[in-house]
Amino acid sequence: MNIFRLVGDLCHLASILLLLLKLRASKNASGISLKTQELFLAVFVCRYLDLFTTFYSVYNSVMKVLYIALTALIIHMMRAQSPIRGTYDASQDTFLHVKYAVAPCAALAALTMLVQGFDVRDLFWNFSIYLEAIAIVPQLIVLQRYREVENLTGHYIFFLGAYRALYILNWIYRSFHERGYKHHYVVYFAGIVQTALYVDFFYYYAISKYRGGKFSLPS
Amino acid sequence: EEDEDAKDEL
Repeated sequence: MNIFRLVGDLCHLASILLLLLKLRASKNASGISLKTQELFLAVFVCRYLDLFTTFYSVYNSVMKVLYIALTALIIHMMRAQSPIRGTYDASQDTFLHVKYAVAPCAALAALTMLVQGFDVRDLFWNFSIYLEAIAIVPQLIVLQRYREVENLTGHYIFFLGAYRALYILNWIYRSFHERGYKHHYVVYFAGIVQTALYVDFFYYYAISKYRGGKFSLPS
Repeated sequence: EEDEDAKDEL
């Protein structure tokens, strides 16, 4: 464990809690992509199959269970809880059909198995790495469409992006400080793609913080 | 450190 990874994980947890707070406080899901949340749930479930096979630490297991449970709760609130359910606008959340996200990631994961050798858990793990890289795209598109970004929604995405950026620093740290550290180039590639998706958002978020006004995206 | 693989990451 290093400081980049720990703070990264905590930013990830904070982002999820911020989104839950936004839903609870405003009773409103406008500006939030249900597709992104469902893709994240698929990412967590596929990646954390090792909860049943490998024990790393209490910290590791607790965080995994929290990510899965809290994301499932967000989805439940958006799909089934009144009045939040009525405020979710599916017509704005249309950018990416889930199957067009899942199918290429599954194909890439299968291709990766040709290189690495076949293993069912590795197949799901690689799939989750590819899927996580693009899971935020529907959310970023919804933000573009609404343009005015609520404070808590903005903070949610800021913390998610911070988590990804800190993970890049974590890999650099690990490759220097851990003897025999095994490089996962698939993870690096997907992680850099994912972080790059947040760059545009970070830019406008920083400008709005600097000016102290409302946060809105350019059309 | 005992860790040596990105698979222990979240």
